[in-house]
Amino acid sequence: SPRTRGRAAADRASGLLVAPEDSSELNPLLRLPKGVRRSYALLPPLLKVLADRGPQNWQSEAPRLRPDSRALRYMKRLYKMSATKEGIPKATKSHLYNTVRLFTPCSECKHRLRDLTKGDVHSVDLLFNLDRVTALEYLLKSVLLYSFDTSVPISPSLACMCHLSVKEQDSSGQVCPSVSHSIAFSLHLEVRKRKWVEIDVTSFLQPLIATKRRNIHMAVNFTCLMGDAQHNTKLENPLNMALVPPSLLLYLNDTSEQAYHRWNSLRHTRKNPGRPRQRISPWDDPMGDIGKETSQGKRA
Amino acid sequence: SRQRRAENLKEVPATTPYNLSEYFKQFLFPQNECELHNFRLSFSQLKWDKWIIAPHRYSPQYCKGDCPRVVRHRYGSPVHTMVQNLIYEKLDSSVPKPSCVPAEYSPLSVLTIEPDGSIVYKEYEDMIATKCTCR
Repeated sequence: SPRTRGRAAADRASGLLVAPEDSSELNPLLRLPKGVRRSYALLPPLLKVLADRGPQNWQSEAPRLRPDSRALRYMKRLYKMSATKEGIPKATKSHLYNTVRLFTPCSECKHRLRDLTKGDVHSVDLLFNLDRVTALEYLLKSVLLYSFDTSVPISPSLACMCHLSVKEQDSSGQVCPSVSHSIAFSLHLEVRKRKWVEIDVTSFLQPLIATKRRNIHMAVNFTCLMGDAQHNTKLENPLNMALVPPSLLLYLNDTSEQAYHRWNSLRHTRKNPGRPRQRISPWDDPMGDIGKETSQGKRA
Repeated sequence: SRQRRAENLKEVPATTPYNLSEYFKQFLFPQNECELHNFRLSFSQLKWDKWIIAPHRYSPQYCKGDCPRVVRHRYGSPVHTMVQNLIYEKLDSSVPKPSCVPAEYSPLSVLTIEPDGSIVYKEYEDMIATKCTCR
């Protein structure tokens, strides 16, 4: 098909399969005009995506921010849970996403520490830039990911009240003091058992991400008491010493051609390799049909 | 077919085993028949390991080899493939013989660092050839 033909020609021209010095053997039609960087124009979209961020482009991009080491550790752990050692995605039921993006808050956020005695232990202003989320990526779940600095001794279990609010940017681009919407909920943290605390903020952020908002500005207030709620004793150690500014984790379903769609690929390519695959539309609930028997057997 | 084979054998002159094997060769599949070959690369060879965190190694595999003249069921090839082969042999040798190409793929999960420092886990379609065909 034109697509595979394009890809086959691009592979030949891309230099990935043919060493650069062999390019002289390439069909003259495939040899790129002098000015155009080798193979870039002919790469199929996927390799273009990969090559875009290859080292030869690395310098030309804006300076790359080094990822947070804790965030990197978390994502490596997520990779191990989601794929085999060879990189093959694991087919587990809960694994609906084909894309997970982790954003660390922009550096200009402020850390505002309130007085311990007032009980408002930890408040932080977060600004996340979501430019990397593409138009074809649809939100399945979003999580605020807190990690604890385990070097700070902290009570083994905490009962916390968390208050989240998102700040609107008015037309003048200034962050106005008013808050578009906020949410408060209690959570019980067993710190000794885990290094990470995931706070599900899907319903909270869904409206913002659905409107493809590029920047999300939110304030998070934590009020935590040591032990469990019954004792209500004040916290000994400042929580903020242990709480690292959270990252924002987005579980997404990428509906683009080059992304892997486990629900469709398995069914359509096996039966009719030549038949174009119907993509699951982002508005279908990928879990909605699982397990439901229809007259034609299980629907994708 | 047994009777026909017996008749064929009668026609075949009594020859040394060597010629006999030569004779049968025309019915066999080509030596370097179209099949899947291993190819393993590491992203550090491409100097992409600074932004591709995982996997460290990647085996895209590839298809290589000659397509036998009668490819019907063995490769799941459409009838068009045999027609193309006949055109090449009987009518016009500038029409290429059928090629050995991938028929099925499997996806690959990649963990990369984005230019803005964010980290993305992505599953890409069609990244590893798993089956070959003649087309």
